[in-house]
Amino acid sequence: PKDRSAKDEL
Amino acid sequence: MNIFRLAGDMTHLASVLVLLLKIHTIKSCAGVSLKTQELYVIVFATRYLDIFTSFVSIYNSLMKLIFLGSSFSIVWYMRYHKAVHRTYDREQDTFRHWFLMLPCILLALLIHEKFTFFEVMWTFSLYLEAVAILPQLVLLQRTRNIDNLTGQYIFLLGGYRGFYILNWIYRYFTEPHYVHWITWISGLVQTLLYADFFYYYFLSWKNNKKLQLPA
Repeated sequence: PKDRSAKDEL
Repeated sequence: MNIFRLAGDMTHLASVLVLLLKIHTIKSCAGVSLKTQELYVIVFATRYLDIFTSFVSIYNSLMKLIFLGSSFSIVWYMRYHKAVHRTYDREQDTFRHWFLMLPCILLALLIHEKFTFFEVMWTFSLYLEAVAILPQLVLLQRTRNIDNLTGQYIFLLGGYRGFYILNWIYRYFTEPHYVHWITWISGLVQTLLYADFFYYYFLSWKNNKKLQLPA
């Protein structure tokens, strides 16, 4: 799956 | 969570607290742009649409609620609190919301990672946050009367952006697959908008003088 880790930022 | 991200979030939180302190205790919003504050409400409302559907951590959810709540209450104070509203520089704060929002909506429809409602709204919030400070900077330039709290508010907001860039650099080197061009470029644009303000802020700090922008 694509990394969505920018979503864990505010 | 790394130290840069935490420092960024804390300066962001501090900036909001400084602004609320000014509005709540001094009952003044002189020099504060309502347009910018309303744009921030839109930024947070569109970015945190997933607040009840995607859970990252208690810290994240709590911060989201704080940013939503504080931006709504700042706008409420400036619009409806009689004493605060009287101090609002309405004649000077004339920036049009649509002038900033429309290009951001179009850009989010064109450039995004996924064409879904949530993703386009999230991308829109990134683009809008990048330019949301513009009405505030224009207001400063026009009134040129900057009290310490307003100066500190903008300084802390700029600091928050600076720390986020350090956070992205750190994450890029420590986490595999951490590549987010949309976030990075809009974040970089946003930080660059503060450059001019920072220049004069440091100048006044170095000379130990009150911050004043050139005409």
